[in-house]
Amino acid sequence: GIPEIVIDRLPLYVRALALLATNGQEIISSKELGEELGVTPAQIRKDLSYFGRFGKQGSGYNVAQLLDELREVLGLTQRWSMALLGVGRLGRAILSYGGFGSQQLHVAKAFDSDPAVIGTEIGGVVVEDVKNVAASLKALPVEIAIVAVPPSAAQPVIDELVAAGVRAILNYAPIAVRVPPGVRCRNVDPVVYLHAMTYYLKSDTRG
Amino acid sequence: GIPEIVIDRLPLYVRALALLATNGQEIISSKELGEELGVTPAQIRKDLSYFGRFGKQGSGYNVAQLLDELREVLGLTQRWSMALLGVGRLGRAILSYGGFGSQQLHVAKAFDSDPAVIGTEIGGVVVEDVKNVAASLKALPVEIAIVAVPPSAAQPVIDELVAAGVRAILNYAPIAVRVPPGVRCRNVDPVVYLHAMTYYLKSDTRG
Ligand SMILES: NC(=O)c1ccc[n+]([C@@H]2O[C@H](COP(=O)([O-])OP(=O)(O)OC[C@H]3O[C@@H](n4cnc5c(N)ncnc54)[C@H](O)[C@@H]3O)[C@@H](O)[C@H]2O)c1
Ligand SMILES: NC(=O)c1ccc[n+]([C@@H]2O[C@H](COP(=O)([O-])OP(=O)(O)OC[C@H]3O[C@@H](n4cnc5c(N)ncnc54)[C@H](O)[C@@H]3O)[C@@H](O)[C@H]2O)c1
Repeated sequence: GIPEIVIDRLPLYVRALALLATNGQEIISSKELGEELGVTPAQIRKDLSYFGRFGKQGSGYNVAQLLDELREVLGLTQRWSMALLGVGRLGRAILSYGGFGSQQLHVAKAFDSDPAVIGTEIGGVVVEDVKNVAASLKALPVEIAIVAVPPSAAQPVIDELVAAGVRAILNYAPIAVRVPPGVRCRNVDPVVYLHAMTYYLKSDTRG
Repeated sequence: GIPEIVIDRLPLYVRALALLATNGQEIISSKELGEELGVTPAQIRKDLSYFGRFGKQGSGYNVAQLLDELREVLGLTQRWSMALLGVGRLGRAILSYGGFGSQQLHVAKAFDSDPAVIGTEIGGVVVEDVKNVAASLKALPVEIAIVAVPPSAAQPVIDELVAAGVRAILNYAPIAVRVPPGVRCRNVDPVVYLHAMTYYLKSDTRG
């Protein structure tokens, strides 16, 4: 298959191309696209070569066309329903997150274990009891779950989601979780981003 | 200098090595470390070669020693104070985030623009008026800021932070922000993680 690190870059290409398209740019070279993304032009050409023959050497890529092709590669021609687990501080912020709307992503269900939260409507979604997650996803399946529960609850709830057929998990809890082969899991870990920056703060010797 | 993509991988090595050290593992091969991280053994050796001569060919790396060396490379021998901008739903979740404590990261200050929030103490920090951010950071500087304000407020607040001497920004708002050279900025963008997963959901043709 295609190396995972290549797949991980594609959404960055899509985001950059979408911004260029909004600004009315029609053609872009691999050099210019590389500068936008901090990637060499050779890397751009190599990444794209996995998915077909885009652009003619020397005349650049057609922005709108490349954008359409990559959206199709990423499965963005359909809308993806998501379940949110944990409707606390972070969960409520995710329910009103403005970044999902135009990106074919939509939080369709939300689950919590707190009786005071279950049954309330937040961000247009009625919060369900996490005890019913299997039955609820049987009736109306989702492929993606976002996990915003306390760290101690993360693994048990992910096990239940996997058993209920969820194949992709975005985990915000600061704990290493295990998923079986065939299930994708990504951790949103601010510490990794921050530590990649302290390197520069230190070595810049701002002392 | 060292390619940014290499620096971005180091915190993942530190996290994996720290987990191994807690489990009492003393030696690890580049092959085994690679399997933990989804990186080839050759890539591990190449990345580490930028920072010194670790481990003897064939006998693996000493986990505790490599961990210490990489922590030093990343500037994790000191504690970094951070300022939080925006103490709403996400901001409050960040103030009580358990993942910073053991990672040399600490939210020392918090700012908001809402009079109802300014002056209150949340997660051990008294919320200050964002109008005073320059004066507050002059008196007690921080190097890192976490931005959890609405998208429309993100760029103006980042401009003020940069003017006040902040050199590293972790931005949670779904908007492309600009920073001058010499300032690091990372975006926490759940959409990029999710789109990298829809690729597999689609091409697995779970149909
Ligand atoms: N990665 C990041 O950027 C980031 C930032 C802030 C917080 N966090 C993490 O997000 C998680 C949530 O943080 P928070 O501040 O919103 O916490 P919170 O306590 O405000 O909310 C947690 C919610 O989960 C619910 N819950 C508990 N167990 C559950 C279960 N088994 N099933 C379903 N719901 C359950 C609780 O009732 C509560 O509503 C924590 O793990 C925290 O560490 C991550
Ligand atoms: N990346 C992610 O994973 C993720 C997840 C959820 C939300 N978000 C984003 O995080 C941000 C905050 O979301 P939220 O749900 O907490 O919103 P919120 O409205 O609950 O909180 C925003 C806070 O910012 C304050 N504020 C507004 N303008 C300000 C300024 N100029 N300076 C300082 N404070 C200011 C408000 O008073 C409020 O307290 C939004 O941009 C949202 O899109 C990101």
